[in-house]
Amino acid sequence: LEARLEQANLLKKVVDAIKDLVQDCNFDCNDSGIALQAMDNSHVALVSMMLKAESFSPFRCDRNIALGINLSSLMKVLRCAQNEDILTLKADDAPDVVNLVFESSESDRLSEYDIKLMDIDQEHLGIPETEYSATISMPAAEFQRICRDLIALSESVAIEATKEGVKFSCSGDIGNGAVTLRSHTNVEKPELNVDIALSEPVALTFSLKYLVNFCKASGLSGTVKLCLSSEVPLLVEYTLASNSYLRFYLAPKIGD
Amino acid sequence: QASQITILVYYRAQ
Repeated sequence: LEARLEQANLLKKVVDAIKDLVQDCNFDCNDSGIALQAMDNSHVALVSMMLKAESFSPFRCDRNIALGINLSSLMKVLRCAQNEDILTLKADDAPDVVNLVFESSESDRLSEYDIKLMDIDQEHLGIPETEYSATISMPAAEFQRICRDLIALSESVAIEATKEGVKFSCSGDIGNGAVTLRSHTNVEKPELNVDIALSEPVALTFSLKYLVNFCKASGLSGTVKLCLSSEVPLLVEYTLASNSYLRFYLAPKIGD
Repeated sequence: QASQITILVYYRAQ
């Protein structure tokens, strides 16, 4: 494997966003790119990352390899990179280590680190293509704010999508709270758009603790997409450049 | 009180 990222910052932000949810992960490398799928310890949330080969320049992977990496170790090394550094990931065919090289575009500094790999026996889940009942696209910062506000009142949030809009509501010991968003197009600032595509109304309840955790990815993309259907996990997607993505799946809470 | 389901209920291991 040899994969060069223009900005080390991208990988730094991705790892920073998921490191509190999942600890040891396989980075599956093949000629289409670098993928990661892992569940949190409680098996309630699942992270799925795809960094497409096109996100790297150049990208070369001659043989499929799984790099088992402890994310806290990876984060320690990524913190040694300046945000603007060019990052090159390298690994042999049957690697014991992954090699990270940081190059400054402005100076002649070159830093090199090796991280020891782990053998991780991780089950890989098959997530079918799903036609969701509701797909909501909104500013990532807005979603983060709603989750942070509501967790002050309650552990859970009900997300209800109807043709009227999408309502995030919660109830707790001190009282209730709700935020409703309607579809909204801002010609001047399209990054503030809220788009709700609905094939049928849907209402599901989720643990806010996980949603707040997912929102650590807000720095990766201006927009977040929420996909809901009855009886399937919520998909929270942050789209990255070149069709790469960071997706979180969260199993709902159900009544008795 | 709603109870929490796991991801495994929905998605099969490959």
